[in-house]
Amino acid sequence: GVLTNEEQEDFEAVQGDDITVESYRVESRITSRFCHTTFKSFVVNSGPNAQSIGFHVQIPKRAFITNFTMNVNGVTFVGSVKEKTVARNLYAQARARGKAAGIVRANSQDMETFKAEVHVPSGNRIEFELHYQEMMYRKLGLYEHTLHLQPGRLVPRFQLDVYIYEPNGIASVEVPNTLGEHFTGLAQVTSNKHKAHVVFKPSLKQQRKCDNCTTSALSGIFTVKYDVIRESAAGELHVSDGHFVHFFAPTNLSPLPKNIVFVIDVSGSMWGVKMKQTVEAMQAILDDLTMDDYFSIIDFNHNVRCWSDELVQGSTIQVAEAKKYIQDIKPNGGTNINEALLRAGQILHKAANQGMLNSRSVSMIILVSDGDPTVGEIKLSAIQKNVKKIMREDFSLFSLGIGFDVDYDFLERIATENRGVAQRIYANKDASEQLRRFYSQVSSPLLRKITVLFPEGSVSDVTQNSFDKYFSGSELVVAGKVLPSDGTSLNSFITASSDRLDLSLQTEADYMRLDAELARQQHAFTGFARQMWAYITVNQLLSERSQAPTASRKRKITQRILNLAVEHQFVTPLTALLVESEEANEKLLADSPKDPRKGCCGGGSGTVIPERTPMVESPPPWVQLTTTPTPSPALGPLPERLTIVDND
Amino acid sequence: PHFIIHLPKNNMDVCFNIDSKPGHILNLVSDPGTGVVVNGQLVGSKRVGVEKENVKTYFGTISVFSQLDGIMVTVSTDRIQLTDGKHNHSFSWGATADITQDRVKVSIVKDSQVTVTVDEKIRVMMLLHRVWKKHPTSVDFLGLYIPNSNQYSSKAHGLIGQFGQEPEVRVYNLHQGADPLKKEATMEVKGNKLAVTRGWQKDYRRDKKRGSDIFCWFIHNSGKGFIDGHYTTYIVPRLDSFLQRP
Repeated sequence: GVLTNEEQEDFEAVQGDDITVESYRVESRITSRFCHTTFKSFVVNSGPNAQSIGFHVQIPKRAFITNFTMNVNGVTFVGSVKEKTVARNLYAQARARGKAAGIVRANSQDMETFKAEVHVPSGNRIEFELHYQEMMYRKLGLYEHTLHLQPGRLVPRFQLDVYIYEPNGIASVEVPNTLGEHFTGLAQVTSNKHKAHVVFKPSLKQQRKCDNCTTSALSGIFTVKYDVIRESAAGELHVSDGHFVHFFAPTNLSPLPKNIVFVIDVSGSMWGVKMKQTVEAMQAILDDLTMDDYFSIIDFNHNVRCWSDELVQGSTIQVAEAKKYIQDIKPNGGTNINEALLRAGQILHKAANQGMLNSRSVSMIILVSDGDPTVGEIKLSAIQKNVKKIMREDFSLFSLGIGFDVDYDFLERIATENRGVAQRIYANKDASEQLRRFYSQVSSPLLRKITVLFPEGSVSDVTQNSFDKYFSGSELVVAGKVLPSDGTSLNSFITASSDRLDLSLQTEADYMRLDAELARQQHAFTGFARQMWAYITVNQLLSERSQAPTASRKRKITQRILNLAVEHQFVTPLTALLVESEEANEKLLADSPKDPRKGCCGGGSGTVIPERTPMVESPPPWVQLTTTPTPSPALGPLPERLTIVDND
Repeated sequence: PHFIIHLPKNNMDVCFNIDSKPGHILNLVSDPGTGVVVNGQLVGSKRVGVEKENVKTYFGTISVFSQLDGIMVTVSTDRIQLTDGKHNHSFSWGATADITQDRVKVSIVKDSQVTVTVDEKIRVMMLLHRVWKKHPTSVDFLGLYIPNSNQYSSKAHGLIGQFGQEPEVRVYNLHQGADPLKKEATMEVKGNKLAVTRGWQKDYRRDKKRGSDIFCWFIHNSGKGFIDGHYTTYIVPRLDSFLQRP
């Protein structure tokens, strides 16, 4: 759009002799917990020479990029998701003709960086636009939407909008100031029962680090937290665009008793801050146990020690003794994960055989480790098999991987295979708080054996619909396709068991009502149900794929993922985004990043281009420039500088 | 609230009103034999101006307590709660649900009714009556329906429970009353002779909006003479209280 007079003045004020960011807009549309985010930026090469202009955006790892477009002085590059090999071949052909440039995605903690760079002649204007989609996961009673803002320099027109539309109503919206004191009170929230709009629009003056500064103070994470109104214990069933999504998050139920074996890695690598923070977290976690809970602690390095060979009641005395034991641990030696997990399983088995476990209680092992096995059984597949063998159907394994020296994929695999989840704990952050937060998420199981069913012939392609547990503050989500019907509404039936209760719940949704409502909403994300179903299905298939027992099974799953990713335009680990100019003779390729453990990438650094030409000056994080003058055409092909992030 | 007591052996319905104060808990069924008690707490209509005398009372909360199971189901116009000592599970009226704990089953029909069944022998159904929130006087209230087929012990009592053992009733001296539309008569019950008036009350089970008329003999003075003792002797301190009988 055209700048207003005031913005034009601002633009002229910040216009330097290199690159000027004219506008930077971020927009998220969240509808029924599914979010479509767009980062859009207009940049002008104000310098006298052609320069390399970059567009860097940090996106959450769980998000799928759905599109990237770029307009360089009238030439539009449009993105399309293709099977990785197809995209790579097309890209390789363009590269051979010198008509290709790279887009890179890099891993760093829970975000990954999307970078696109292009050489632009003096005075030219570039528009970048990146789209990604993600599902909001409810944790500790809230959905948290984060946007990583790093415009790098002062922007005359900076605006962030988050539009939330929740058909059953919004219970609360909050925008904690995570950008620092400088921006206190600048975010504005307007909301009514179903809609909320968050605007963050700092003026140029407000962006300056100080009154006379030419640098921007705007760098960090913008956070919106919200929750929805839950009027029905049966949850919300939303039908839209031929798809349904059922959200199940009952409240006001008493927690089930727990039987927990904490398995803590105390190998030499845990020495120092990691151990200190683990001990801190364990002190708080142990305090949370009640007389209804039973627990034990195993600490392991090359040896395995049990604080107690059997489960003990979470009484004040036992908790105090356990805390003392943890406090005195001195990390050293190797890592024998296999033996430690088997011992934990044996403790639970023993308790079960002795009739100590309440039939409705939840039994779990919580593993905290920071490294790969080095002692005893070190073959990951063998450990996985052993663990699965010892875990009964009613035992769950939760894995916490501290730092980047641990094979997180392995931890995730053994957790999901045994009805648990995994979480990475960043050792350089507040690990103690992260551990506590994770524990809080799993410390209040409310229901067991939850199944969501639909009348025969009413739905198809249903995502996971039976769950081992439901934890307080979380949410179970089931999606699927709605089959054509003469009826007017879809029913769903939920069965579950609680402490002493057996529950059977029922809810229904009108086939047409939500779509009619969405059509009236200016900022709703229509088509959310279709994309959400695909998002959940692809993620489930990716998880199934990593556990596929045979090559042929894996191939079948791969094909399903590819079909879905291409149809729904998701950049997954198996697909890539090919960005082509209108004439299709110049191409860019965005592949998904590798896990830092798997080879190419420097874990945590956020950089994946080892042979990149050194940058000059002090470029801001996302607008980077080189001083190498490059003649037209606008998209200067420099094949020798390209690095494609390969995967799978 | 209005009470309609169906007396199958006598083939008649008898009705009476009890207008106690908002907040009072009335014992409806108290059966130490089966360990089941049903109590109802009164809620008043909104007061208009200074006419405090005209406050009507309804059941705002009804509880069913099964002493043997240690389970209490508390149904209010807002929520349905299941309590077993230390545990408390709460459900809204917003979902159709079946909840089973030990011998107690709670069936919720979305925004409509709740049925509590104890050991398949005693069943209590509560009907939710929602009114317009901005209504100047009316408030949400519960209707209570207890079938005659409930299998109480011989110790059952309470405003409704006492009729588990049906009394002999004789109605005679039918004559025209002051209101030409309402006949009057004399009723002999429990050794009392009562002046009764023919009238009707509503059963809302089939049609929650309009209800269907149940013709009944109306007992004046809060059921005096028809119920054992005075209605105030049925006021209990807590929702899980059994009736204390002298």
